[in-house]
Amino acid sequence: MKFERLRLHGFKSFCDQTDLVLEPGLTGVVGPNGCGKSNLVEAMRWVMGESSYKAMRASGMDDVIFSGSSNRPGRNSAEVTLILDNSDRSAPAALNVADTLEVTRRIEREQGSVYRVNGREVRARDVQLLFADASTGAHSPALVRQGQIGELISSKPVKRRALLEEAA
Amino acid sequence: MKFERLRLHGFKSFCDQTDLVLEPGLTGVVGPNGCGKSNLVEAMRWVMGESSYKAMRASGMDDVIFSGSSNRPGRNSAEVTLILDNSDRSAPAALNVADTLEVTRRIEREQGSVYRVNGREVRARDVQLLFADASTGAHSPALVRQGQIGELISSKPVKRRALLEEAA
Amino acid sequence: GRARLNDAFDKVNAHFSDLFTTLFGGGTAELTFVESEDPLEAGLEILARPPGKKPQTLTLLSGGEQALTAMALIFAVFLTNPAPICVLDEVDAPLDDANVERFCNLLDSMVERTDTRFVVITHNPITMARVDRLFGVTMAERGVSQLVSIDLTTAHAVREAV
Amino acid sequence: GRARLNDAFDKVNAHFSDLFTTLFGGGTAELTFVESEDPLEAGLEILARPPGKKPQTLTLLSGGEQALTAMALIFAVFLTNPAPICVLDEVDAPLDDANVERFCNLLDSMVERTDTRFVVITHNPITMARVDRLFGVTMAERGVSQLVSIDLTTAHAVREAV
Ligand SMILES: Nc1ncnc2c1ncn2[C@@H]1O[C@H](COP(=O)(O)OP(=O)(O)OP(=O)(O)O)[C@@H](O)[C@H]1O
Ligand SMILES: Nc1ncnc2c1ncn2[C@@H]1O[C@H](COP(=O)(O)OP(=O)(O)OP(=O)(O)O)[C@@H](O)[C@H]1O
Ligand SMILES: [Mg+2]
Ligand SMILES: [Mg+2]
Repeated sequence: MKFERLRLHGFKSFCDQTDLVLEPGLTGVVGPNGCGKSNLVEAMRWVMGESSYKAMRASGMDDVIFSGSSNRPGRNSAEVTLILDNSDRSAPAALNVADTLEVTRRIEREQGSVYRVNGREVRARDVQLLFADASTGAHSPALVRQGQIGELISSKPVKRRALLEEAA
Repeated sequence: MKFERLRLHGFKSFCDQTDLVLEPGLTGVVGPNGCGKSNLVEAMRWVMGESSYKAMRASGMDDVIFSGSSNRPGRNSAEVTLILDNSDRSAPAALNVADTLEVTRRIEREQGSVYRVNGREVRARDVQLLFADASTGAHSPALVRQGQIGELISSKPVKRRALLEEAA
Repeated sequence: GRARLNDAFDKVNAHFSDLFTTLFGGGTAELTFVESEDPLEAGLEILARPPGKKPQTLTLLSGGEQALTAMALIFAVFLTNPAPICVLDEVDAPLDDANVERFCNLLDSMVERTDTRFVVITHNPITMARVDRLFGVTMAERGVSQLVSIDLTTAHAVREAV
Repeated sequence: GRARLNDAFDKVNAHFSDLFTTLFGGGTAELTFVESEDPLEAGLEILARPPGKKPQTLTLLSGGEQALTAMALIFAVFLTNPAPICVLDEVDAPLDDANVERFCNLLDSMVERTDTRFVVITHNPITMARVDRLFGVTMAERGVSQLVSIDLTTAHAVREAV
């Protein structure tokens, strides 16, 4: 399974629809402080099934919905889609429906989130399993949060074992 | 009271005696990773009466003593001195002995630390009060540890009040 | 007791909102007491709103925005009760070039307004070029630190070479 | 269960000590199980010794040394069980120029050895110059993020200008 594209609409500071194309090799992302770079990483964790609002640096999960700027009103929903190349048909049986999978998570203010794969509603659990099977997911050690690189070193030995379990 | 010079001998990676002159304005300190820049800041906190080995990134206070390198044997003691200009005679009465104060802390392996001011042995408490009176000390908010700048923002509101008490 | 803390609060708050606006080139920020009516028990909350943005919880600010906000608060405490020494260990690491310049401008103004001696540890060439004197820490002999003074005219060439 | 974990441990440990020596240009590092005989209950301890130094507790390592050690461990896990995507958010911030180059060399070798797609968020011009493609996030309209693709030949000029 390969990651092809991340699409955000109304997620945090990305009010307008935005696509980040994911290609092989090294993709660099730059920009001034506060422009939204780390929000992109959070969008990726969120669509892969992140259930803790703390991991979104938020005080409630609704905080991921665009809250407005001096020129624009806030929105009431946010949506993130991951477009995956599944031509190797490695997805779990229940979701192994096509060569391209579009995994979408959508949240409405005060109504919680809904997950869909190629338009069909699925459970959060199904999405989490889909990514766990592909050695990734919202808690993958390969998604390194800003300022957290030293955390691995300073955390307790038992917590570090989780890293090995990921490798197993 | 003004800070004039920090002198280290055998403290962490500073095996040989080293003096950092402290002058008015901005003094920059540069150097490759792991060469000893942050150790200088810890030497300053330590001589001002830091009692927690955790604040020295250590697993015991003896870890601040030079432990050796591939070419040099470890030492059994470490000493840090802060040389202060007290010509305004603002030190507390018991220590207000001269225009220049040399505050020294010395540690011997497995024997703990001794504090001296101008050669006379004093208690840790006396040294801590000397610096607290001068609006500084081992826990001064003006000594910002590496990677900790965001900590002020993410700490609990009650902990932040300590900052105001410092200003009072 | 209470009166002193209230007085300190007013001064720090005034400096904080002033420094925040300078550092961010706009926006507003203020401090408030929370969790108790009595300042001796209460916590200190920070409300920060970068220019052009809606007020949000502090944790939603970016890494660089949090660093700048924290600097504004530390220096606000400073201006209220200056300390003789300030040491900043790589506080410019999360900042982009424009904010590093603003941070250095703030440092310059703190040097003018107080008698505090500042020590700034950095890897950033912009900050290195704006100090009054520069020391390099080297491990010419592996595992053993040495301090050398760097002539500022060569400093611009030296950057990380020490 | 236990056999799988032991097998993963051997592979990760081999990669870890190999990557550590590459990143630090010498020295040694290894993983060990602690706190229990049973790998399913035990903790994972890291022993790292930069070149020319005596082995010490991990917390005595500097900020940059810890970042490099952590990267060696993350990539060791990677080589054992590659993930389809890796996102690194300003992991080069604590590194000096020489170590940023080493970090980029490691990234290049990871790209060759795995099918993983890497996204690297950075303020460091050295890292910016070594990627295959570059995106800029801007807030041309304050408070609203937009993504623009940057032509690499102009990237060297653009740095933080986006
Ligand atoms: N729900 C939301 N609606 C609108 N804006 C939001 C929302 N959540 C977060 N933001 C804004 O996003 C900005 C932070 O973005 P982010 O952390 O991605 O910045 P960054 O590019 O990573 O910056 P840095 O280089 O400092 O790390 C904040 O200024 C915050 O106001
Ligand atoms: N007691 C000791 N004896 C010898 N060396 C020590 C001792 N304690 C710490 N060190 C060494 O000091 C080094 C760390 O120094 P320090 O944290 O000051 O680096 P730094 O210059 O701040 O680097 P960075 O730029 O990465 O933050 C470590 O490599 C460690 O091995
Ligand atoms: Mg960020
Ligand atoms: Mg350091």
